[in-house]
Amino acid sequence: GRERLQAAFGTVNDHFEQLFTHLFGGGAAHLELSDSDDPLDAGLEIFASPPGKRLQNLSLLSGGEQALTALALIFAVFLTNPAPICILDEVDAPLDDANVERFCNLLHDISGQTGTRFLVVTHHALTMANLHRLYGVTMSERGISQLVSVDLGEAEQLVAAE
Amino acid sequence: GRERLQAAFGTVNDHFEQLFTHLFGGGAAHLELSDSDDPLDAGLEIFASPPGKRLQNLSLLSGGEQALTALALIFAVFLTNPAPICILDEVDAPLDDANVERFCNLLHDISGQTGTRFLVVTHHALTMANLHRLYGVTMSERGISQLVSVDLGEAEQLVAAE
Amino acid sequence: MQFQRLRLTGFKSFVDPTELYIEPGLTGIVGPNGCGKSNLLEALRWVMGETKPTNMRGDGMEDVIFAGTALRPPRNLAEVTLMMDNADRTAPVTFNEHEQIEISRRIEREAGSVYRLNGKEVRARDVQLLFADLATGAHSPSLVSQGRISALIAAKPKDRRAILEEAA
Amino acid sequence: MQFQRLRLTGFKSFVDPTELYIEPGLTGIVGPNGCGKSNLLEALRWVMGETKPTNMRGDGMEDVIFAGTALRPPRNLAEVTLMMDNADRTAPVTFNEHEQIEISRRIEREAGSVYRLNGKEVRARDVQLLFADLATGAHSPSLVSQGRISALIAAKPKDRRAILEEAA
Ligand SMILES: Nc1ncnc2c1ncn2[C@@H]1O[C@H](COP(=O)(O)OP(=O)(O)OP(=O)(O)O)[C@@H](O)[C@H]1O
Ligand SMILES: Nc1ncnc2c1ncn2[C@@H]1O[C@H](COP(=O)(O)OP(=O)(O)OP(=O)(O)O)[C@@H](O)[C@H]1O
Ligand SMILES: [Mg+2]
Ligand SMILES: [Mg+2]
Repeated sequence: GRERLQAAFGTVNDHFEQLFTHLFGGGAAHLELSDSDDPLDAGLEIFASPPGKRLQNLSLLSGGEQALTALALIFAVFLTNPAPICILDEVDAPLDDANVERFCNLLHDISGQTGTRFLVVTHHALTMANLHRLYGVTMSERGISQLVSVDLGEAEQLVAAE
Repeated sequence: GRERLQAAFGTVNDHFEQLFTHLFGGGAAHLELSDSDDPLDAGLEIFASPPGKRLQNLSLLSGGEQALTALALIFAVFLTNPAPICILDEVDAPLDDANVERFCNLLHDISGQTGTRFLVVTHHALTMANLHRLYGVTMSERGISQLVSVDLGEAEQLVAAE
Repeated sequence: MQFQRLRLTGFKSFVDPTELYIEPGLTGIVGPNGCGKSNLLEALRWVMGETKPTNMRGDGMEDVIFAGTALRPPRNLAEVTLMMDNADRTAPVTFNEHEQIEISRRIEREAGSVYRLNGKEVRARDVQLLFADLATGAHSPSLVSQGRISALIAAKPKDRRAILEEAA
Repeated sequence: MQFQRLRLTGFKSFVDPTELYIEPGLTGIVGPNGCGKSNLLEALRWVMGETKPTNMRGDGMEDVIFAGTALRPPRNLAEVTLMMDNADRTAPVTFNEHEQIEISRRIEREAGSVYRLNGKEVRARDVQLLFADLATGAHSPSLVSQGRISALIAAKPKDRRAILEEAA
């Protein structure tokens, strides 16, 4: 049990270090598995230094920096055993435009590398512009959802203020 | 102790019911204080029906609906004893454009009514367009923050992808 | 196997039959707050064998059945079907001669869930194992629900370690 | 009393003296992720008498002092000053003859925080009471931190009830 966790940790950490630097356009990060006699008591700590900033525990980073770092961790685990599908529900909500761009580039990279099909729920106009196709969900009849294929202009209208 | 809590609950609930309908452009919501011999054991439950939808516990609403409802509660408590200042850090993150519009209108209403000065941190272009003035925070020197007065165009450049 | 299409009827706010094509690359799902985007993703999680109603914002599993609106009565059953392409023949042995694989889950009030694979009734466990073999499934890192990111950030280190067990 | 200006030096990423004008109506604060927006708001919370470092994402109170970068050494002290207009004469009695009220808090490594009101040293408690009388303060509903909304949504009903005690 403990060896498997240790091995998994090693692989995930390797992916994580690369993905972090990729997503932040620089900087460095790593994971630490705190020691404990009982492997079920070990804690997973995250340390990160965005470009130009000093290394800190995840809890001291900004809201957007924390979200991007957590995303790097999720994808690090994903890449140890890539699936044919990946579903992301509003993971780009706290990101600014520069980080959204790098996030979208990463999705393209992973998709090209693993053949994974992505379903990405988003409110970000910039993310929408970076995807291959868009489906809009509407409730023209109250409380009843309908799915409709949309282009970028129609998507922006869908989410626009009335 | 218990009477004061009950009285506070009544006032907050009145504000909350009105603010919810105001923020959602319709619908209804209310609070419930679960009964308990020990007032310190009472729980505050939130029930809401956005326009055209049936009444549900807060936990069953969508992400954006939950955020807007929680905002109505926060402002309901605020209005029982309005302060000269109100600071909001990215509270509009999960909202779509239509809800952002109503959120900004509410800030204008409250400010006009109570004279409260608002400081609103946001990533939303629509919110920026609805405020009286904007300050940009930059880090042109890595790790060092600076404050600068900006107009809407400069603000959009600040947060834009590089 | 590759994901191709998702069909849902009577599932939460998607009362009328709805079909989502899952195509190669990156597909976006957009719309105003509360219009049903997360519901759509939950349908995929559900058909893959999700067993905890709380993971889909409900108290009981029947909470996924369309509960009615002012203009429409509630339904008594919900059904979600996932159509998969088995050209690479990676399906479980008993179904591997098929080019197309259909996995469906249907729930009726007071009667619970029934799973079918190409029309033949199977157990929840069979469906969960099928998706686990594809490195996906309701509890895999490939499904990132709304709020998962903040939960991961706020998690105590001990609870965060659970994410590694997905990779182990 | 009305809030007018906030000045900070050596506070988190705001190492150089910075001044924010707090004007009537709605003022926006914008910028990329990690540029310092939340730090700026935390400075206001801090000068109002915040006592828990964890409420400002730190382990100890000294975590608010500029910790240095590759190009600049760390500082040993941080100071935040809030300038308020007392035209309506609602300041505490001992200071009420002043037109302007300045509240400042300064922390030095190994030496803790010192509060001053118009230059005169006061206790943290005096500052907290002053802001409580204005219906604001570090723990009032008027300060909505990043993540407060999700915490309120995720809170157990018992913990949520605490928000009512702000109003009681
Ligand atoms: N069993 C059900 N029957 C009918 N409607 C339901 C049912 N369960 C949930 N809903 C409705 O679905 C809506 C929530 O949809 P969903 O969470 O998918 O929104 P969303 O598009 O993800 O919004 P957001 O952008 O705010 O996250 C709620 O308004 C809720 O009333
Ligand atoms: N004591 C300190 N000295 C120097 N820098 C600090 C200190 N404390 C925090 N920082 C830095 O401040 C940055 C965080 O700033 P802040 O949280 O204000 O960002 P933000 O603008 O709110 O971003 P977001 O939009 O992502 O929420 C971090 O990168 C962190 O390294
Ligand atoms: Mg959603
Ligand atoms: Mg912030």
